[in-house]
Amino acid sequence: FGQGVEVEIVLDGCDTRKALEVKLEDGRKEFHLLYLDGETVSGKVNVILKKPGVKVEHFGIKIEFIGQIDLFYDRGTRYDFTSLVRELARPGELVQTTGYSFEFNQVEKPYESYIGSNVRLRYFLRLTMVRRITDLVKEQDIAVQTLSHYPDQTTSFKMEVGIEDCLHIEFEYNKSRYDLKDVIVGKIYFLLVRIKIQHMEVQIIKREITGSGTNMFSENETIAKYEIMDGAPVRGENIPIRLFLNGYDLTPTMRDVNKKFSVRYYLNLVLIDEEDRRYFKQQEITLFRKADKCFRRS
Amino acid sequence: QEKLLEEALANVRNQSFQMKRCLDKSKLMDGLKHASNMLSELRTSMLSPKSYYELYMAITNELLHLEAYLLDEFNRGRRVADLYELVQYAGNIIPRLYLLITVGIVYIKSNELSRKDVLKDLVEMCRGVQHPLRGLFLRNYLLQCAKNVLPDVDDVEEVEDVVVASHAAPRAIAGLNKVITGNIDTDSGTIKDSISFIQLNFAEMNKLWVRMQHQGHTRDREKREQERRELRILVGTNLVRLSQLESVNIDLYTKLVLPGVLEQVVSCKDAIAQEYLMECIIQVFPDEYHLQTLSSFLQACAELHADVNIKNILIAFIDRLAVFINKGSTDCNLKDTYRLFDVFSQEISTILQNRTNTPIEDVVSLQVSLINLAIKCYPEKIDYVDKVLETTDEIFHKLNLDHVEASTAVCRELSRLLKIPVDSYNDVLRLLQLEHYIALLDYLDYAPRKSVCCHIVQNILDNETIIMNPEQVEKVLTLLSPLIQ
Amino acid sequence: AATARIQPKKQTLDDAYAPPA
Repeated sequence: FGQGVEVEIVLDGCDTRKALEVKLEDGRKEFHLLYLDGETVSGKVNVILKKPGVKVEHFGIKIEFIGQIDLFYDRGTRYDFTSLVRELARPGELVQTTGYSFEFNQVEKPYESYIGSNVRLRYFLRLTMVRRITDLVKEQDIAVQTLSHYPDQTTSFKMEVGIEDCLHIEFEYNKSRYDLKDVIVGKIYFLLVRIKIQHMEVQIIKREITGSGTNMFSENETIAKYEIMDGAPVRGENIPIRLFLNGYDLTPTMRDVNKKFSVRYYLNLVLIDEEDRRYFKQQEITLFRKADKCFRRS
Repeated sequence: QEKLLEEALANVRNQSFQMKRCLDKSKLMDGLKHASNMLSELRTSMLSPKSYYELYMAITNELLHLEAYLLDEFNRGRRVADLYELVQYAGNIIPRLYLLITVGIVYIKSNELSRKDVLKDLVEMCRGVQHPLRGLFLRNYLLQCAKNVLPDVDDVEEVEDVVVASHAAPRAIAGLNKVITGNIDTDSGTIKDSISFIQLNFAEMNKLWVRMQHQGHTRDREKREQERRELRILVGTNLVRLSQLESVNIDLYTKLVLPGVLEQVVSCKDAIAQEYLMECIIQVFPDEYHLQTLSSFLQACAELHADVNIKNILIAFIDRLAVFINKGSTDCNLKDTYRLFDVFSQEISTILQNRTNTPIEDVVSLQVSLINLAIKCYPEKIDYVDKVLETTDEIFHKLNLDHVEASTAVCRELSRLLKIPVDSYNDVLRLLQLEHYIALLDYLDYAPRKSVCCHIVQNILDNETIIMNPEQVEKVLTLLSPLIQ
Repeated sequence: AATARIQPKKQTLDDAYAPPA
């Protein structure tokens, strides 16, 4: 009985704009169109009437552009850091399939979209057709990436660490800030070796920190384990490191996003001895997504 | 060991089959995955060196197929973008480096990257494998793969000349291996890059080989030493490769090759390594190079570990050069130019002064070698022979040795020393010109002394040596006094 | 990037051939 109504949101440039494959919390994968900060999000909403001629009454049609942080441990608590509305239609009746164009002009998207263990940051369009009993709501996500531009780092990061009379190394990484397609180039120089090392590896650790104060949760995930040395070196040995970040599923470093969460990355240098004892040194690195030129909001 | 090896080989066969099947279907990434699985067998710590070698041979044989496939793809223009980078995504270092070497060599043969840069990169990245056995085999694989791609041109100018010529008449020089049609790669490297590559590889391999000595319990020392001897060819192959570089001339050998090698040999302070490598140097490099670098080599001998059997090294060296210089004996300048006898005599004396623990029989053996050198190469110089006898006399004197007991090794060597001039001259009157002969004969106990005299008498009779006058008779009879008194 | 490395420090020959500490 009554009219069946479907709504669809068709974004401009869906044929030409790049789409990212996004893995959702439940393991499903979707393709979301990719936008950058400052880009206009525009398109068309189609309200499709399944039974032509049968009218549909509504109390207004609007579309919202929302940027939202969803903390999983705190179900129901969602923070909208961006919320823009466009009214598409005033209350009235529809008798046929109708399309409404919309545009969110040069909309600010300050953060990159992110799906993590305990938090999700998403941007989506929410179409609402207000009706008498239940509103018709449709959401469509978009992906957002933040691009950064830094001057080339010319100085490497070097540090000497050790355990007295046991193990002394000097590790060096070519930078402390890497773009996601970069290569970590480094070396380990052994100053003192008095333990029987079996092998050495570099790990990329992702730490997701959500909440604050007593409700702070920190979750570590080892994204990569990369063996850089097999066997036991002696003093004066140089072990090269060359780790391509392109091979791993990484995001840019996100610090205190909207004061809600952070995603940080660490290089963990681990030496394992013949009795499986582990000696490690963790060093934070900054990851960013490289821009060819700096994108600025007008 | 057999069971472990068989299990490993079974996995290799399986993964190799899968690899080839994927490559046949042009599924390169899947093929590389199976290659990586296959190479993971080389991460084992369970196999003895002998078994590991068998496993290594089986696997590297299969890698030839991968190399051939990639080369074919590249030559057909079906280059896989960033393959050199892609293989470095492998998480474990052993499979990663074997694949990197394989791909690197393909890149060199296909002129994808600078040959010099790739070779340098490969030899440096292998530093990551510090396990002696696994590291030795990995670097051996690198050396074998690089065999035919090492730059072997004198210098950059020669490369540029070839480049210029190729622009002028590409067809005419299409057959030259060094010319690359299409994109000319002027960064192919030169002979110095090859020398540097091999010397670094050699230094790292020698280091790992020596380090094996310190692995494991002291009670397994002999077993470890035996295993090390089985692996020596892996290290020696570096020297063979150096000797095969056609552009290495005497100048490069003297200034670059030999000093670099000797530095490693002397510094390693390991008797097994030193003994083998010094003999290796003698055998793989040309004798004319040895003549030019005699002093350097012999000075290095003086610095070798006390347990090195220096006698064998020196005797092999002397005998080899004696044969060489004698072949060119029509050219008198060769013998006079190099003054072999003087140099050896002096250096051996210095060596023996530094190595005071050399057994006396070895000292006499060295004198035997010197006397042979003197007689073969400088037959007219009877004073050289006398010099050897005098030196031997002085050595005995310094050791406060007033006689040599019969049936000892020293006695055998001394008897040998005394018989050589007899057999060479076949003239007792010439023998009598050796002023220090009788003094040295007198060190022997009666029985061996008598034996030598009998030998002299037999020689006189065999050669029908005429003793012309009473003075000569007196001298001969004095020489043969053990038979008379 | 595929062949990028940091220049290694020189290892002395004494260190290279010394027994493990």
